[in-house]
Amino acid sequence: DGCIQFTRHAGDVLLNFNRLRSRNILTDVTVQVDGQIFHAHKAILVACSGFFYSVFMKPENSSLGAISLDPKVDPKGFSLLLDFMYTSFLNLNDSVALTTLNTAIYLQMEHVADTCHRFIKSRH
Amino acid sequence: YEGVNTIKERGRSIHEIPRQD
Repeated sequence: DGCIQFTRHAGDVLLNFNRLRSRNILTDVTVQVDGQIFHAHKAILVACSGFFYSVFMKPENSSLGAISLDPKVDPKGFSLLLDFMYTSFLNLNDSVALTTLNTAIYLQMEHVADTCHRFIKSRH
Repeated sequence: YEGVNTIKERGRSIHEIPRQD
């Protein structure tokens, strides 16, 4: 009557997903942002973003293999947020904080948006 | 798992997919 918890399991799984992404293995969607193409796993996008959840949970989109985001979305902000989804690290600095905030709002990543907002406020 | 005695295993939990073959 005991249970063994592998305390780093969540991180180990995420690391492997990121390795799969970097090698473009089993990625099942391409996201186009202002002409730039990003390969990803739908399940990760859906797990991290309310926007992608809404898109891919629609039955008519279940086999969607490519998606274009609003042209107003900044590719750099999206790239940072995609890296965050796969690593838990958000590489913020003053030059990207605002665009990352706006992209996080667009992707309905409220907790990350709150963090970006606090980061910006702390710098002014 | 509430109420269950939990033993913490802090080592790697799964194999590591290589960066490149």
